[in-house]
Amino acid sequence: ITNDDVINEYEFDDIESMLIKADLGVDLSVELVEKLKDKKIKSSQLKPFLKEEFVNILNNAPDEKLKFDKNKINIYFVVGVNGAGKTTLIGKLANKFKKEGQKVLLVAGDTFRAAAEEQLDIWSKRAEVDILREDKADSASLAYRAIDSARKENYNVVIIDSAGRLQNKFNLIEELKKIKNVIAKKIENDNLETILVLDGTQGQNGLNQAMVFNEAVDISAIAITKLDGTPKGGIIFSIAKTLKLPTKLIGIGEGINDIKEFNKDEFISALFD
Amino acid sequence: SLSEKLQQIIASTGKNSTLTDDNIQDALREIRRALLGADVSLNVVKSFISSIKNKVVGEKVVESTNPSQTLIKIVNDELTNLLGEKQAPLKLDTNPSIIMMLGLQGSGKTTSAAKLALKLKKEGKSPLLVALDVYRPAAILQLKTLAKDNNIDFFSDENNSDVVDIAKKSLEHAQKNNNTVLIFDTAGRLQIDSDMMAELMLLSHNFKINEKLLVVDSMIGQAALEVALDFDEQLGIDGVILTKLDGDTKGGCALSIVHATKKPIKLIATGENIVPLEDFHPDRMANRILG
Ligand SMILES: Nc1nc2c(ncn2[C@@H]2O[C@H](COP(=O)(O)OP(=O)(O)OP(=O)(O)O)[C@@H](O)[C@H]2O)c(=O)[nH]1
Ligand SMILES: Nc1nc2c(ncn2[C@@H]2O[C@H](COP(=O)(O)OP(=O)(O)OP(=O)(O)O)[C@@H](O)[C@H]2O)c(=O)[nH]1
Ligand SMILES: [Mg+2]
Ligand SMILES: [Mg+2]
Repeated sequence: ITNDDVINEYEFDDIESMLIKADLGVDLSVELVEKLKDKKIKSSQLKPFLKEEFVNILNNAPDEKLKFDKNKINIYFVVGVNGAGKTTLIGKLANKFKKEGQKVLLVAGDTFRAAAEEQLDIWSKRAEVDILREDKADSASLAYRAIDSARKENYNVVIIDSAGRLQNKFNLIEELKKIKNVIAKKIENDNLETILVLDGTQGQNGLNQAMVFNEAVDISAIAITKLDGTPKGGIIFSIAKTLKLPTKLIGIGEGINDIKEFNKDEFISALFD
Repeated sequence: SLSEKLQQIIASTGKNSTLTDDNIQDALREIRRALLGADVSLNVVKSFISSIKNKVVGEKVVESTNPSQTLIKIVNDELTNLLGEKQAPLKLDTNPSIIMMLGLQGSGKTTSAAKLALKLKKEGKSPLLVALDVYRPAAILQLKTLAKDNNIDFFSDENNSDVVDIAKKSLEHAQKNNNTVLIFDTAGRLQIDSDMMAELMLLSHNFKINEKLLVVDSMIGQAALEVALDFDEQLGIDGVILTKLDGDTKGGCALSIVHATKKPIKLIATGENIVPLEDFHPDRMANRILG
């Protein structure tokens, strides 16, 4: 392509391919390419135009960072499907808050899966934070007691793990609603962030996940993991567009420091790599 | 659904609902859209569409009395054929045999290892679950718990970080314990992580592994193609286990993986509870993808 040249049909196909391969989904990819054609974008304008379009799509969601006020109790309720990376994200987030001088309490809310509590316990030791865990406990009552503890013992960060669940499992989603209701009733002047953890390697089913989880427990933040792999996590675009949910965190590895605040420009630039 | 959309396309030409050059293009575009929406990888979709196009031209769809139905049948049949023969069995013909579970992080290897052990037990084998994930917090405890809860023999070497050494010891244990099949559960890894891929190659060189099974989360997106190809090219996989099919994802990765690697999907997982892994049925998968 020579600078300022008109983009030809093959090149439009390449652009569409890049978008589809980044998991933006066929509808959004086709829509963006149609826009390029309608506006007769020249090849030299291509990248800046696309970048601006991506920013516009993400701006359908509120432009927010992860809620945090050091003078309040900040509660983070972490949910998502099986294996998405919830427990690992909590370990990383706990470490980050601890390094910033906060007093953190983890809640081993996955009382179902083999070794789930032990896994979070190991992360709590790595991050050097406290953990509330109890064999055979009910997740909702653990969350309730954790918030009580936080008030009495001056924790200002409480991060609640939950068991992975597929969005089409009616009973499991109902259970999650119950836990959320208990948390919501217990909140006084505290901050609450309900974080949906999405596996960055997954495809279009992620939109369906976000829809169901949002309808069930009011998601306030998306965390997208495993972006250290080859997938680009393009599903967050249709989530921002359709559900107006903001992405606030990204996971970029299995180590305790492999967590970053979501940055639109960095994320968008990575799409072109 | 795809069949409804195809019916609309053909009906919209108004010409006694026959298939013309124009609406064939529209129909193919709709099929492409359905496959991409189902997360079939783009390059696989392109080659699938071109083979469908040849079949449409070659099979007198144009003269059929119900072109949209004929078209859907061609697509479904082609998809079913590509997804492979029903029930490609596990080749466990040595004593003992070794199965190695491998794949990306969180795909369901540990859970599937226990389910595979149950399946083998039902078939009269004596499986030994071997914990070779020395990285993930509580990974060994996770497999140990699943083994204990389901009466499956288990081997681990808790303070050993050398997977080849642990595997050697597990073989010795298997001999003493009369286990006929060892199932190696390995850590999740990225196919682009050369150190972690080297670990799998080391295991592969040190032991005769009868079945290297790539465990894939059925929700995986476009990356399915390159992930499967990469694991296969670096290690050589014998088959695939597709997990979390109790979800509502279309699972188009099944087509990408089989089409690209020519390796079969041997088993599927459809839930969190430890029950025997089930056989893969290509016709059911085709219906699910086109749903
Ligand atoms: N490469 C990579 N791996 C990750 C990342 N986040 C999590 N993982 C890995 O993904 C796997 C699953 O992580 P978990 O934290 O157990 O996921 P989960 O959502 O809590 O899983 P369940 O509780 O079983 O639903 C583990 O092997 C993690 O190390 C990431 O950002 N990058
Ligand atoms: N619903 C459902 N959940 C599943 C299925 N298979 C595994 N899981 C769940 O998915 C999550 C991850 O499973 P694991 O077996 O820990 O996955 P893994 O591949 O061993 O993970 P790493 O070792 O961290 O790479 C757990 O919550 C499992 O219970 C399945 O077929 N259906
Ligand atoms: Mg977890
Ligand atoms: Mg595992």
